[in-house]
Amino acid sequence: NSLTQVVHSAGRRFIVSPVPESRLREQ
Amino acid sequence: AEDTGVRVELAEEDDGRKSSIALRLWVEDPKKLKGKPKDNGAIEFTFDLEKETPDDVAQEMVDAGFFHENDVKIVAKSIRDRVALIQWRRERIWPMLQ
Repeated sequence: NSLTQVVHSAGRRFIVSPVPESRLREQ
Repeated sequence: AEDTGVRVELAEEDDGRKSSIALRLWVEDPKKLKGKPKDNGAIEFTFDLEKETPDDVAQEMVDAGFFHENDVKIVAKSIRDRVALIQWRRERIWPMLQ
């Protein structure tokens, strides 16, 4: 999925994807 | 748990048995952080409840460039609070369901 990015650090895999709008607290 | 501005949730159903569990972390309120987080994406990772500490993961997130070094304690606390809740729930609810 083009919106998902995989980052590795110290052997751990982090999967970064957009936070659903509904979960972002209104700023 | 104190509102750190960083949200950590389960990224999968907890079956109460596995030591390794998927968590999802994102910044809800960037104003509560000292540094500017890299972007407001949700970061999913697995955490071993038996072998790892929230501080390890928080430092790895800083090393990966997700957060500023000055926020490592806030990120670690956010993860620690969620892990404590998961372990609390496992100790109380799962024995009844066995």
